[in-house]
Amino acid sequence: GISFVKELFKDALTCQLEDDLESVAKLIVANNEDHVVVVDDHLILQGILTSFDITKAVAYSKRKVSEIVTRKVVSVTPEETIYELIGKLKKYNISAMPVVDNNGKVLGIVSADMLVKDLAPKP
Amino acid sequence: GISFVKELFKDALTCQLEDDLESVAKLIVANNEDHVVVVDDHLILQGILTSFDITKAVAYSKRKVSEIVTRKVVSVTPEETIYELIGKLKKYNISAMPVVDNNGKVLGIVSADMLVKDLAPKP
Ligand SMILES: C[S@@+](CC[C@H](N)C(=O)[O-])C[C@H]1O[C@@H](n2cnc3c(N)ncnc32)[C@H](O)[C@@H]1O
Ligand SMILES: C[S@@+](CC[C@H](N)C(=O)[O-])C[C@H]1O[C@@H](n2cnc3c(N)ncnc32)[C@H](O)[C@@H]1O
Repeated sequence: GISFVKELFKDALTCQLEDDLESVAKLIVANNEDHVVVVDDHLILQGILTSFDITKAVAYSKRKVSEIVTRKVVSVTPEETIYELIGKLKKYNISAMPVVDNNGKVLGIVSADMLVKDLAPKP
Repeated sequence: GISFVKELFKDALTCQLEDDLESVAKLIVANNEDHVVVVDDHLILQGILTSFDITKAVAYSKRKVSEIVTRKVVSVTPEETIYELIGKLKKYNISAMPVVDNNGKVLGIVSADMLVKDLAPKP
């Protein structure tokens, strides 16, 4: 079976801190995904924004990405194992995380959804 | 290990069709969950609403629960196996589903997140 994150991750949806909320919401809906990784011009990790954060904006009338983005991101590197990944998902009660290289550059994303759908044992 | 849905599901967050969007958004944020099951006065399944749907409301300026709720819900019964559950999650590209009895009454919810966090093999 698959043992390392590098065998599982896929391309991430990305946006920048100065983008407006509506355009990020449209990106999420158009791609049927819940997670957008916030990056700078050099693809360096700046934060993460999920449909959960957009729900926070509706609940508390926030208007800008910078008001609802999570800046302290839990990420993973391609060399980490699937066990380490699951351990982090549990520890921080999150359902996805960006995959980054040693310079913090975003390489992709991996999620609980992908684990269940790609790794589930055949009946 | 766990083989049936009845060994895994938990209580669902619920709301009703006539609730306003802001109060459902606050329910999602307060509980750190992404899924709310829409029910009638007798707890019969009416639809499902996720943080993804609230993101749709932001993207396309919708204001009411009834405008964004998904009425055709994929659900599962407690007697179904975990394999059948994973099969449905994959087939419909969803990450959670309500657990219902034979009358369509909502008993709880089960998600990909729970599968990964509760069923993951120990290292
Ligand atoms: C606690 S989770 C619960 C809801 C959902 N299961 C999820 O993961 O989005 C929601 C919050 O976690 C944050 N979040 C999601 N992925 C994250 C990650 N990899 N690192 C840090 N925070 C993250 C989101 O920005 C959001 O504010
Ligand atoms: C296609 S999924 C993709 C995003 C995310 N993975 C999720 O499941 O919400 C998003 C859409 O699926 C719908 N949905 C979620 N769970 C569902 C279920 N059990 N049955 C039918 N539709 C569902 C939501 O209402 C939302 O409009």
